[in-house]
Amino acid sequence: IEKSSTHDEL
Amino acid sequence: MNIFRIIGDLSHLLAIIILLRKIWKTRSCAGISGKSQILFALVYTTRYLDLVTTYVSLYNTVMKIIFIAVSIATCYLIYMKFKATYDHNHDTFRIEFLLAPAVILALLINHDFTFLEILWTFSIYLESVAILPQLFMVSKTGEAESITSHYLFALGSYRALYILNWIYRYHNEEIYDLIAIVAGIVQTALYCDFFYLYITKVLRGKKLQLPA
Repeated sequence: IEKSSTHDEL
Repeated sequence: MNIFRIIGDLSHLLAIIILLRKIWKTRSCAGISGKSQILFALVYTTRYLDLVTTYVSLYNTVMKIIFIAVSIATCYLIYMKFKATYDHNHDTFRIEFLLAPAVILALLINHDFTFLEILWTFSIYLESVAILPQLFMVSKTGEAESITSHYLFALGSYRALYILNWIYRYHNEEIYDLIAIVAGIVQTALYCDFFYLYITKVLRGKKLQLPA
């Protein structure tokens, strides 16, 4: 699945 | 960073501190599902391995370390220090029925078939159902201490606030992560009946009694 963010959340 | 995520993270931090403090102060883990705590420890250890590879911010790093440390300390208190007060008979949810689907789903539906990404995805799926053993235990015992219901309310609110954070980020930053969003909606949905009971009962000073 595409995503547009690196994992910058907790 | 936005207000929804800050309040969400603080609500999350409050929840795990409330739980650790409750067990420590009362020297008892009665009414607490050790299985859920094991799942949460697994969620944080698999999700925050990127502590060693990527640096996002001091806040991000400090919070990850706290979540890992507190969740492991809580498991230690439940299964070692106050093991005698652990309620085996009511903490009977089969967590393999949560772990297996999370592993399979993480292998099938993910952003990237790399080790860290699969672990992150597994952690996201597992977190969405990790509270089930605790909710199951509350339904089996038919009630929960008010401190436990405050813990559950704070924990449930954190992911509900994250949904607002995702709406905010999609609207303002054109950023979204479908896996986290779908899992977060499922996770929040699982708390709905608890939220209803909490608001209609606990906030009116009554004990949280589930219809047996």
